[in-house]
Amino acid sequence: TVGAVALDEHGNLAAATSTGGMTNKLPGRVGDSPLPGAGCYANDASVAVSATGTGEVFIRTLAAYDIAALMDYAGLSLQQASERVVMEKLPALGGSGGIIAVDREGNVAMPFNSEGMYRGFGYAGDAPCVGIYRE
Amino acid sequence: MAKAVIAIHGGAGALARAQMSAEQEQRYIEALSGVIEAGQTILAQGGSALDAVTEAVRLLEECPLFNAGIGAVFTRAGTHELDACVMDGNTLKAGAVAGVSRLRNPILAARLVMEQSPHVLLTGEGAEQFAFEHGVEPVSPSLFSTPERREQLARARQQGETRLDHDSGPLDEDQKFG
Repeated sequence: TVGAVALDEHGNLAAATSTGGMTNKLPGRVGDSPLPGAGCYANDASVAVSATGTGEVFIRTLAAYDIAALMDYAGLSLQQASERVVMEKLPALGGSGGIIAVDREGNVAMPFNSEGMYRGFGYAGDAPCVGIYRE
Repeated sequence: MAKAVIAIHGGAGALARAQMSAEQEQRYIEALSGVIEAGQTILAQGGSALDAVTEAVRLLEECPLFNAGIGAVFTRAGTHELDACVMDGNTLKAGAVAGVSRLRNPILAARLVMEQSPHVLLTGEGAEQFAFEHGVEPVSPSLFSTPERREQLARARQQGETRLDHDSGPLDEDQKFG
C-alpha cells in the first residue's frame, strides 16, 4: 500500500491511498485503502490521514476517521491521537501497520506498530526526511 | 499560516532488517525521496494539497518497489485487484475505486470518480468503464506483475496464508518450525 497526505499554503488538507491489497487475498476482497474514514481521510478542520496494514482491522476501527475524531472531540494532539489508534487500538484487535498524518498546523505524525514502514516527509523548500525502520 | 508539507508511505509490514541489503535500502530511500521532492515542488509552486497527494501516489504506483499499481501483489487466483481513494479535506469530497485491474493509475481513476461522478466508490468493471469513458486508456493486467510478487504468491500459497505488503520474504532459520 502507498499513500500521501499534504497541507498546502492555503491551509487545505488532502489524503490519498492506493494498494494491491494482500498477497494471496481472496478475489473480491476489499481492504481499507479505498474506504474513506478507514484507510484514507481528510477534513477541513483537523487532519489528513493515509493508512497501511491489516485492512480488515482498519475498517472495523474506522482508523483514519478515529484519529480525526480524537482530535476534534477529545482535544488530543495529532501525535497523541495517532499513537492512541496505531499503538493501542489497532494492536488490541490484532491490527498491524501504521499511518501517516498531517494536521492544520503542519505537524506530521508517522507511527507504526510493525517492524518498519517505508515513509518520509518534506516541508516546501526543505530537504526530504526518509525512514524505513525505527531510528 | 503553517508551512506547506507532504508526507508519504510505501507500506508497512514485518519487513526484517536482516533481510534488507544496503543496496535495497538505498533503492527504497531514493524512490521515497524522489516522490517527496515531486510533492514538495507542487506545494512550493502554490499547488494544492489535493494535486500534491494525487501526484505523489501516482508516482508510487509507477514504482515496482511498492504494492500499488506496477508491483502490486497477486490475489489467490494469480490476478491483480487494485484499490485507491482520494479525499479533499477542504470540501470533504472523496472518490475511490476498488477491484480494478485495467487502469494503470487507480488513484487518477479515484480522482475522476470524485470530480466527474455523483458517487464516492465505484468497483470492478463499472469503475473501469467509467474511467474509459473519461479518457483513460485500458492496460493489460499483466502490466502490474513483477517476478518478486509472483514469488511472494508462491510462498504464501505454500504456507496457506494471506500476507501484508512486506512480510512475504523468505523464512529465516528462526521462523522454520517443524
